[in-house]
Amino acid sequence: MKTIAVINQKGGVGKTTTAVNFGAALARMGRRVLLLDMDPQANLSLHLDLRPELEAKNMTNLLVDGAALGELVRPTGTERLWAVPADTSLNGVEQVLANRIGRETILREALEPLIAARSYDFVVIDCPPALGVLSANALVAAQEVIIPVQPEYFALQGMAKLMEVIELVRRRLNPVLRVARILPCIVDQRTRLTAEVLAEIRGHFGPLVAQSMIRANVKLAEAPSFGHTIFQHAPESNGAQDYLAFAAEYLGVDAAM
Amino acid sequence: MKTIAVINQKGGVGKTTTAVNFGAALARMGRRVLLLDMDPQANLSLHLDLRPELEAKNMTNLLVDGAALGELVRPTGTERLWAVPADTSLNGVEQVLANRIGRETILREALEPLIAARSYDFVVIDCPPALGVLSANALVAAQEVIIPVQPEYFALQGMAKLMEVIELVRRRLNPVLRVARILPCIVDQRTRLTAEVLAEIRGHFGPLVAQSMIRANVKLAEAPSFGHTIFQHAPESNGAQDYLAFAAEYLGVDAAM
Ligand SMILES: Nc1ncnc2c1ncn2[C@@H]1O[C@H](COP(=O)(O)OP(=O)(O)OP(=O)(O)O)[C@@H](O)[C@H]1O
Ligand SMILES: Nc1ncnc2c1ncn2[C@@H]1O[C@H](COP(=O)(O)OP(=O)(O)OP(=O)(O)O)[C@@H](O)[C@H]1O
Ligand SMILES: [Mg+2]
Ligand SMILES: [Mg+2]
Repeated sequence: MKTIAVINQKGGVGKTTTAVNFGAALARMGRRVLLLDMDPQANLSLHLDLRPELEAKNMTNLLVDGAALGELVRPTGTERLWAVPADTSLNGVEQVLANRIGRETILREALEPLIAARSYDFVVIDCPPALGVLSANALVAAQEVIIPVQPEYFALQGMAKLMEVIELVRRRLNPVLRVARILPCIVDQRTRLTAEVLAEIRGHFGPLVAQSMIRANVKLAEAPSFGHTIFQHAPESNGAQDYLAFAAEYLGVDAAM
Repeated sequence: MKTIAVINQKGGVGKTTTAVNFGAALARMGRRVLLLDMDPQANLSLHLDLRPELEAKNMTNLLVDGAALGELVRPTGTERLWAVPADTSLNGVEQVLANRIGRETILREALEPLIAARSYDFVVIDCPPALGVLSANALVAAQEVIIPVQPEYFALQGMAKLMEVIELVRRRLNPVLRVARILPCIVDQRTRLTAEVLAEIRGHFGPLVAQSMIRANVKLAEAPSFGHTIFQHAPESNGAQDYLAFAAEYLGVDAAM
């Protein structure tokens, strides 16, 4: 089982869209995938229409009350794709955990039974636009990081801080953590700004930057309003093709497989 | 003096772009404006090329060490527009303030001398994409709130939580706080999704939603790479017109003035 954190403290760059559709692409390619919503906005849960039911437990219960992860897993509309939803109560969790011993390792501990049970091939974690305790839990639990970036001016600036935090987590709490890919998202190929920033990102980060990129595609923005992945909403769209190509690149296989 | 918080926990919706360019539009219309950067990403500071110099103090010093706001104010390249920069050290401030008495009221207290000195007509605060202690400080210090929204699916969902937090701050800490405008930003008029979500936002929030809206305009995304406001970078652009029209609507005057 491999755990991947999808993270960037810059807001609105395509984290949730990537977690859902990259996860779904891996599932289409035969892998068993569990998505975790670690964002108090609960956008991943919303994207898949996993509305927090009155009695159901969610990510907050796992982090605060020690609920077993197995109790929280819910099916999505996609084969081999499951998810643990969140709700806005996650907002208060940072304060609640502030003084707990090993607060950043709670998620890793909760995932251990899954590793033993070999229930999933991949766990993909959607992070909030911040570098606090929730994101730290994701980075401690993960072996790999995918960093979505939108090729606009503010993209590069935040990367230095993010890389610093990843390095700190690696040194102090999780020695195997590594950046798997930096993934250009919401790429509008019409503007000069995009080309300039893309060139800069590739110049700075070289082979870490994915060969594939996710083009701006309104179908990706429409899919959540139906509770669908891009493959359910518009399987022939650029968005579907781009996430499949990225999943294939990530797995090191041919997209046509 | 009126203090305005520009806030939305949804990431990438145009908060920083609005704080800078709405502030600059007010300055063009003769008002004296102070911008405050309350986001650990320090995007407002970056937008105006206020790089944190080695010796200079910034927002962290104000919140943690009680530095006087007057010492922190820096000129921008625009007449009647000043700013208090931030840097990424703001990231740790939430934890540092966690147990301080009245931690949410520190910024309001720091602004009091400015009110007495009548130095500015408006203070505009750029908030991070979160509802933590930094955003709470902005909401306690402010009399008004401007909520940028990008008309896409996730926009409406987060609004309920944001309105709840604003109401909580009003009841417990700041009885004058009110939402001045909900401002549609990065509006791509070509898609059906945009029209549907805009109609929904107007249906839900009625007169709170600004008449003017900020159209998607690459000039707005280019301006920060030059350290410029939209008025310095492209004064004839849609972006410049839209922010002027919004400032005029906000002030209740004719844009041509
Ligand atoms: N490739 C794309 N093309 C068009 N729209 C996109 C694309 N990817 C994401 N979007 C849309 O852009 C907005 C931002 O994307 P998303 O919410 O996934 O970003 P995020 O990084 O998760 O945001 P946050 O920082 O708030 O968590 C959403 O409305 C989403 O539907
Ligand atoms: N009207 C617009 N047209 C085109 N691009 C825009 C517009 N407004 C903002 N942008 C660009 O969109 C991106 C997001 O905007 P911005 O950074 O202002 O949002 P934000 O809400 O402050 O994000 P965060 O949640 O990370 O603080 C930036 O690259 C910005 O340059
Ligand atoms: Mg998200
Ligand atoms: Mg911002």
